[in-house]
Amino acid sequence: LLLMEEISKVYRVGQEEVYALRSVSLAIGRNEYVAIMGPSGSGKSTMMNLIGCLDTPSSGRYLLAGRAVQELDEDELAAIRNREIGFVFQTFNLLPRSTAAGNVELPLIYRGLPAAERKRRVAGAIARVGLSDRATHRPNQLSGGQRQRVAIARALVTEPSLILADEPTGNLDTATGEEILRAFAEIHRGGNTVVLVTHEEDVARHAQRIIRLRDGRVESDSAV
Amino acid sequence: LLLMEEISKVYRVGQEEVYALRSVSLAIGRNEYVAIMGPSGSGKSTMMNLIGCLDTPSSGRYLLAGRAVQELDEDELAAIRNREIGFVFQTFNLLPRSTAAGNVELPLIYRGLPAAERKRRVAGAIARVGLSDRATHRPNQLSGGQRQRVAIARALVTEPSLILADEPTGNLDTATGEEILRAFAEIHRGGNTVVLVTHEEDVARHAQRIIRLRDGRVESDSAV
Ligand SMILES: Nc1ncnc2c1ncn2[C@@H]1O[C@H](COP(=O)(O)OP(=O)(O)OP(=O)(O)O)[C@@H](O)[C@H]1O
Ligand SMILES: Nc1ncnc2c1ncn2[C@@H]1O[C@H](COP(=O)(O)OP(=O)(O)OP(=O)(O)O)[C@@H](O)[C@H]1O
Ligand SMILES: [Mg+2]
Ligand SMILES: [Mg+2]
Repeated sequence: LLLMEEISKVYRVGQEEVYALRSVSLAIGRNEYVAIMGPSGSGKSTMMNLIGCLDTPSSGRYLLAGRAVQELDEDELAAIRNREIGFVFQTFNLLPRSTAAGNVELPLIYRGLPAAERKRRVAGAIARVGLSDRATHRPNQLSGGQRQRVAIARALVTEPSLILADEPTGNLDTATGEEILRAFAEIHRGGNTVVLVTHEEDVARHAQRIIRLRDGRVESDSAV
Repeated sequence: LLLMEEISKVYRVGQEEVYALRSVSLAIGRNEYVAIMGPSGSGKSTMMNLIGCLDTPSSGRYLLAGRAVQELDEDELAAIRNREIGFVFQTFNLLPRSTAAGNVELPLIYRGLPAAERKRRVAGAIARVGLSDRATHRPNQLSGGQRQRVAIARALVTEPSLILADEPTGNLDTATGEEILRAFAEIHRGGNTVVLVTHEEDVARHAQRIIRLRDGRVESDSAV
């Protein structure tokens, strides 16, 4: 599904260069379930953003579904993001002025689905994360873990072929986290690809393969 | 140090009432190390905000250091918050336009310390969380876990007698999380009080006592 060859990402901060990724090469196939682990600052979120075409590498080649991402124009990139990829961001990225349901509905609006279909799907995704009784509440009226679950519902509602989830259980108690991981396992069983970032070994063991980053490099890549 | 008697917190959302806390009574003594656990939405952050005088209960009595918090005016409350309590918020609450060092320095500015003293303390707190090489970077130039560590440094810099830390290791890898917990243990050994919210049992075991919340009530309260 995706192939990264010698990808580096360098940020310039004043006079300094910060190397988020250093010459990373890896491939992830369709229907894989991959966990990415590593210390704070090791490049996990940067990698997720590159995989999801939310950012561009400083150097290297990235092929997604056989196509070089550099050669895609912005409309094609947006189409891939909207149709194929569900994101759970480490910082949730919810719209503060929308309700939980409004946040979950957003990718369906971008997709142009009719209102009745949107409503049905939103209700299903919200029920899946256990927040049906809070659908009309805004993010600042929800707890940290409840906001995280809204972010997860938003990622699931489009039924994407690739889920990119950055620390999706970081603010969740064990039982709620296990519910979310069951949803991801179901997506995987449905033939889709799941890539998740976590620092919890218990969570990573739900995947089939663990890629470990350190200082912007792949330290190890092994089956679970 | 603090005594809560029959504290409730009710939010009104449109026509609904959401009970964050229901008639909670508890006491936390000086030099205790307490972990608060419970499912998502069970009232943990609400409780932390009330303990830290960042919010007021809907009903009930709260005594902090022998004084009824309701009877304190805003200046007295602000003085308690600034002098006595270090906060690590679940959402970090960093100033996006300030550097890491600037964020850590903020409570010292409020306290009116001289510049040289502020600088010394900031450098110490930032070194303690392993971010000396990133002190001049702003929050959007830092990873999730690095931002969390800045928030932790800001809580430690005033050398408070009470640390309130809401999910302080949620975005941290195990090794970095253990470093932070060592810092909290050192604060506790110094005679201060630590109250932390976590959903990780491994983290909670560093405390002496675990209070478990469920649906806004204290479900259990036991020594570790
Ligand atoms: N400002 C608010 N307005 C309305 N409801 C709120 C508000 N803040 C919190 N709540 C609700 O009160 C309840 C308790 O929230 P709280 O943030 O204390 O939970 P929590 O235990 O910290 O959860 P989490 O583990 O998800 O962070 C939740 O149902 C939450 O949605
Ligand atoms: N916009 C940016 N500008 C400058 N440096 C950045 C930027 N984004 C990330 N970095 C730096 O790149 C490195 C990798 O960041 P990244 O967010 O990928 O780490 P991470 O593995 O996700 O860490 P965490 O576990 O703390 O979330 C870090 O040193 C970080 O500070
Ligand atoms: Mg990250
Ligand atoms: Mg909370």
